[in-house]
Amino acid sequence: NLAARLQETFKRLRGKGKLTEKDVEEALREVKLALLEADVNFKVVKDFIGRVKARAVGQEVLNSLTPGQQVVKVVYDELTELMGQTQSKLNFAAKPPTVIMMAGLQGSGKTTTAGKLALYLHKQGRRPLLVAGDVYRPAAIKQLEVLGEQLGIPVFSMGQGNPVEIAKTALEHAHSHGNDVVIIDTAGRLHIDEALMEELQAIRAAVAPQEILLVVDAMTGQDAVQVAETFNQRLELDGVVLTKLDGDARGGAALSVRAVTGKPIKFGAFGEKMDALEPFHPDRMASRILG
Amino acid sequence: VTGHSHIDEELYEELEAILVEADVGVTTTMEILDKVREQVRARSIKDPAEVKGILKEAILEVIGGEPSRLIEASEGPTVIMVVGVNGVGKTTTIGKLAARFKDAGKRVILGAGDTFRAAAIDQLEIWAGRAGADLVRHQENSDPAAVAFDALQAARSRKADYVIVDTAGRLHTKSNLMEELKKVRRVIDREMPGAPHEVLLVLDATTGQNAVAQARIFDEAVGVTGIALTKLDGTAKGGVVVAVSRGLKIPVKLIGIGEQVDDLRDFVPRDFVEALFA
Ligand SMILES: Nc1nc2c(ncn2[C@@H]2O[C@H](COP(=O)(O)OP(=O)(O)OP(=O)(O)O)[C@@H](O)[C@H]2O)c(=O)[nH]1
Ligand SMILES: Nc1nc2c(ncn2[C@@H]2O[C@H](COP(=O)(O)OP(=O)(O)OP(=O)(O)O)[C@@H](O)[C@H]2O)c(=O)[nH]1
Ligand SMILES: [Mg+2]
Ligand SMILES: [Mg+2]
Repeated sequence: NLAARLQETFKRLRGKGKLTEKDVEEALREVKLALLEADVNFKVVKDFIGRVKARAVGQEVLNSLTPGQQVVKVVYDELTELMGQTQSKLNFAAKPPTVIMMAGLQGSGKTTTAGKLALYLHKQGRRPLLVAGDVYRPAAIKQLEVLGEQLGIPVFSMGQGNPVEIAKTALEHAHSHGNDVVIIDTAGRLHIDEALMEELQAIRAAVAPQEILLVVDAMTGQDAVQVAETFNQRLELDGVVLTKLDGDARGGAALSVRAVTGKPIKFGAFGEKMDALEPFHPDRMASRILG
Repeated sequence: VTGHSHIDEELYEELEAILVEADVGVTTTMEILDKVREQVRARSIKDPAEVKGILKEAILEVIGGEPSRLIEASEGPTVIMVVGVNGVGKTTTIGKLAARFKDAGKRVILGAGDTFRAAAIDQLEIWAGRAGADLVRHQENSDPAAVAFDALQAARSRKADYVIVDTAGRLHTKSNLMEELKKVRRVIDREMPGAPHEVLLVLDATTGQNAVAQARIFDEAVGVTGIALTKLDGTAKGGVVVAVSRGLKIPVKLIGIGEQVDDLRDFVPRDFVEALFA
């Protein structure tokens, strides 16, 4: 693991006398490798190492008997700090209903997460309404309806119509049926698909969501930066959900997304079942990324 | 990577950045660049403009220079089993593949082997309709191996040319789900010795280094004969297939470049390598 590799490096370096700043730089290459292997974006790693170096060349490291451990501590602390708070707080509307809009690439887990969020909010005593806003993917509407049925949560659908109209009408439906949270599922889309990104902007303009969540697959690689940056620029995200954390992907995309958008990761999804959603734990994510 | 008057460390650093940012992975990248340095020395290359060409050849050596075809049965229906983790594009790729075979005048049967996920069967049913393929399906939550069995039986009686079996997405870390997949494969082989002729692992081009573990574990479980790399119409380069090829000799055969029925292409290694540097 990283701590062991760093200790090995420092052992070798200190063999030639007192540790220097240059020695710490060399050891930090191990950190760079670990982060790149964990899929953290190349440029994000560069910035991160720069920040860590500033903190890792102090006397407590250079004079330490276990400089490897010291550096790991600095890296871990810096990483945890970057990951943000254990806040999973969704933004709620002063006057209901609160509107939550899901967004993200194809297959990232939006529809499944929408169901999980509905259950999560239902357990909090709220009355959520799921909205079938994906009018493109074969059987997407049916998929959400099946989830809604399993959960006993209503699903609003207007078939394969116009997603903006669907969102607006769903809001009216929520008003007249006493639903205090509206969760809009949207079609997966590429951040470079002009028409579909405009569609998201149009939905946002029409129903003014309190919460726009970018759903990101934990196994996403270097591209996480492009995706998160573009979605954030076009929509002004409120939060991120990291999915498929029940796998063994190190999840460096979490750091990339955080570094490039500054937006909080609010939830982690850990499975296909509807109860597999947890508030995000930045410290656990930091250890996972470091391997 | 222009503006270099001679071959220096900075040039290699730039090349390293390009490959790592394309998801080739840092270990694989360093290995390939070491080979390039060796070649540059051995051939006394002085012109930096030649280094990129040597690098491209080195990558082609890892992934194979020539396109690789889907395996066909020598007699009877060709059986293709499609596997991979959740959400990568298995069902969509099957729809596209079915249409390609139908357009070539072949008879195609699809097996709705994802009996678990909400509306998975409905989704494949729509694709079967689009492609003009027959669909074999059971109830939700039925045994996927039984669906595969029935699809093969139907293929025999209807004299189908192709059977494509869809399976539920599953993370390679879930041993019970991997056992289920092994059972599906065993049942296929028992019912039709030699089948499945092609086990296609679907990888998402946006995936990072985890694809290496996915490929290794799916290969250990059911023997993967080909890879379909999807979502190359995005900004991700799919460089992780180079890392996969470093350890496993599994050719990438197909690429997905969109969500419509004809967004399927053969994988052409030279084009892929060019795109890494685009
Ligand atoms: N193991 C695991 N699978 C998940 C998780 N979240 C979603 N999935 C699975 O990932 C696949 C894709 O999920 P969807 O909810 O359909 O993804 P999506 O973003 O709505 O997909 P599109 O609408 O096509 O863009 C399904 O097989 C889900 O069951 C998770 O946290 N863990
Ligand atoms: N842009 C793009 N999207 C794709 C491509 N292939 C599949 N998709 C989309 O990715 C999403 C997931 O595709 P599916 O075919 O449902 O994936 P799957 O692997 O069968 O998913 P599970 O069965 O839930 O594991 C859908 O929205 C597809 O339209 C591709 O090549 N490009
Ligand atoms: Mg969906
Ligand atoms: Mg599927």
